[in-house]
Amino acid sequence: GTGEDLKTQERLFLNSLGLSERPTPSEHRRVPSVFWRMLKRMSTREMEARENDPCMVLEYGVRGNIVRFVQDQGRLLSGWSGSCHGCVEKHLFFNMSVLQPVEQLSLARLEVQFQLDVFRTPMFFLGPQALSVSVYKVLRVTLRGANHEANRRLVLSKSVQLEPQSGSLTLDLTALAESWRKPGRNYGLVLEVQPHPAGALARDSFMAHHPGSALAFGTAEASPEFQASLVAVSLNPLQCRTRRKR
Amino acid sequence: SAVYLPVTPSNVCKPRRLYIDFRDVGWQDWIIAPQGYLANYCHGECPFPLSESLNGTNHAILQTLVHSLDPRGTPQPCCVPIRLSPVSMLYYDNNDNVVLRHYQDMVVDECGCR
Repeated sequence: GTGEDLKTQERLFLNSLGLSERPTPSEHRRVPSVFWRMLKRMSTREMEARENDPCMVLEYGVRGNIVRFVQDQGRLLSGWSGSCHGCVEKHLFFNMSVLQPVEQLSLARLEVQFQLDVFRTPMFFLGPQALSVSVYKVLRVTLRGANHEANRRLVLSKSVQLEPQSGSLTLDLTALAESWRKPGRNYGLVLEVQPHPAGALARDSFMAHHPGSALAFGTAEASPEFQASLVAVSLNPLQCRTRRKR
Repeated sequence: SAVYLPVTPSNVCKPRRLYIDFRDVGWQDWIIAPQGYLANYCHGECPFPLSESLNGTNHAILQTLVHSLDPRGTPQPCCVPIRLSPVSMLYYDNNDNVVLRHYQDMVVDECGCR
């Protein structure tokens, strides 16, 4: 009886914290440094100024009491040597159903971190390099797949500089992520990465002068690794009231 | 006539120190930080007459008065939190996402008789 009572009490408490059950993380994922900074800043502010609006996330300039680092659950569609010829395509999928219906989404920001694998990248790519990055919204998934042109719409296309071996891309996806919260409406994104044309010219020039290099390296392409995540800030208005002075 | 029972200062309603260590409730695997926090709790009596320091409501003052006349029939007011403060927590959710969440009413700062 006591054990059951404890479980019931725990479940009630976890529900009030927005959790369906006690989380059992499969692996301890990386905690972004900005989260540690926010935690420290919030804790300091909680001690100093309880009377202020506690639900302002200063780092992102929006109201909210929940900041999530949502993991990408998508998969690689095409590698460097795959169908998109010299580029990489990855399907990005962020499960927005983790937000409770009562939560108001204030911000959703896509963050893509690029990093060159220095051991697998030809030497001439180790200087400053540019990548062309395109982000597509997936409108539907048919038998032709998420990366088929008819199934997607371009959201953004830009160059990202890798300085010296890493670079990042951020993109505001608040409106899109809000639409993903509706059941059956989240097909995710496709991220397409390819070496910038200038980089390709440098590569071709290098290959012309060093014809054996492709064999030596296996491939002459720069092959940046990348990790995508979504930072989502939301407000639960029931759990975030502004304290009024008596 | 009113029954007046003297209450020693240590028994009077006030915040008591309580440190909650998440390890004690088996939550250390999913809560990243903090590892615990000073939550405190309220404990003590709300004796007649209620002094200013006990933060009693008008209702509580009258209840102590009635309790002093009829201790069996009417209980003393309750010693409860009247001011709480928030805590922020960093944890893994049910989908392995990292979440930073601000929780209100987690720390007892002040107690009162209500």
